[in-house]
Amino acid sequence: SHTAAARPAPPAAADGLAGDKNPQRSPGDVAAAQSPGAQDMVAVHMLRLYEKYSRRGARPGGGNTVRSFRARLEVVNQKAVYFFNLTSMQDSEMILTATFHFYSEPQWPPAREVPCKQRAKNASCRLLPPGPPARQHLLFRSLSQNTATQGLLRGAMALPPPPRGLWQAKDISLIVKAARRDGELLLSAQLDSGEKDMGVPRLGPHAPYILIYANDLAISEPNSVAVTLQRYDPFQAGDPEPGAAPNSSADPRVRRATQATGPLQNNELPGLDERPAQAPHAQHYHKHELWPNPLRALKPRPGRKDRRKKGQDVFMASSQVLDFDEKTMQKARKK
Amino acid sequence: QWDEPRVCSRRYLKVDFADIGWNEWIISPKSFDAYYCSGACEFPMPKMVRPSNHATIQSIVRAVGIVPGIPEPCCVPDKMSSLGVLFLDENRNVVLKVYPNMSVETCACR
Repeated sequence: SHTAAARPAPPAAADGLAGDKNPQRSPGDVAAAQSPGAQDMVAVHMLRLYEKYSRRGARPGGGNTVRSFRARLEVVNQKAVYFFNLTSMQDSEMILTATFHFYSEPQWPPAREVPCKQRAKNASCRLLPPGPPARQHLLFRSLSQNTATQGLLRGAMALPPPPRGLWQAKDISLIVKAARRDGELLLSAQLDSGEKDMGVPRLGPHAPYILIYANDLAISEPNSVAVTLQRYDPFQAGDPEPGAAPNSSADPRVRRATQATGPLQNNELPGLDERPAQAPHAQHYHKHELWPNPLRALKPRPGRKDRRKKGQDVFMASSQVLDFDEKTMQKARKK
Repeated sequence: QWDEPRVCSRRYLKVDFADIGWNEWIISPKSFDAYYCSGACEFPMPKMVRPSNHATIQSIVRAVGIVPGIPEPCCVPDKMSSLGVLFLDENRNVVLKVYPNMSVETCACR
């Protein structure tokens, strides 16, 4: 067994991963951001397993999957009963071990009063010391989804009274495997001390939970990551938040692609056309097909004589430096 | 980009789950170094691209040009490593899965 953080988490945070009220932050982000003190025990436990098994090559419990199941609390015949819905397990997941984690404190029976006798002067009233703490029993039942019965008793364990309040873990692998084999994926657990529960129990940071270590046989299949992680957003309501602006996208993702500003400029020098001049309908070559190696060999510039032969307009089109006639040059010099 | 080697090799790629919209249910990690493979598998292939025998033969056949249209071998991941992911399932329960082949360690011509 392991001892939990002694201080109870504030009730509001006890919802664990139920998700922040802030629509902008996803439950995944909320869960990652909460400090261990604010999360419920199952989240703290799973984060600890993640840190342990996300190191290279480590295998959780000899498998590749750990599923946690939170309890749903109901009061049946004035007793607190915790229900666990195991339906999210995949058929390809072979159960290796299953453990039930619960927090228990010693249950002292109420002390009995003894009438005082005033025989001797200094007799003092005293109370009988309370009896030994009550023994508790863990009862597990399984039932299929839509039956109203209490379900089939799958196991009962006597619990030695704990010396103080602490978390304990019990192996319930056989119970879970038998229930799954019979297709009864709703499990109930009852901590029974024989006494009626005082007041209405509530789910707090000390709520019990189940961990199932499994080996997912489909995880090495191609695209297995998409099977479990590529899905709609399970927390996004069908319609946007009532307060949200009509066109606000609830999608918190930051767009990274920058819009092209204006017409795309290419990097070619103006007038240095790559297409071979003799074939007017030459197919459009992509530049890297014409430049076999990344650095393009520079073309030798034509000598001054044969440049003049080409005639003024062609020269003007293909030259790289602008030239002006004599008159314009004189004006420019004067200025 | 230009100073990256032309030959088949591992290139850096960091994947942020927020970019692909999975951060809604993934608790950890928020991002991870996935890398990718890119580059030429031209004949003759250097030893560093660890060509399979088949890739060696294919690149020779292509270089000799006996059979037209034979492509160059492909630059693909060779050794890969797994990644542990902590996420919420549809019932808001926390799940840990260790997915294989999520990050590239070495590339090779195949």
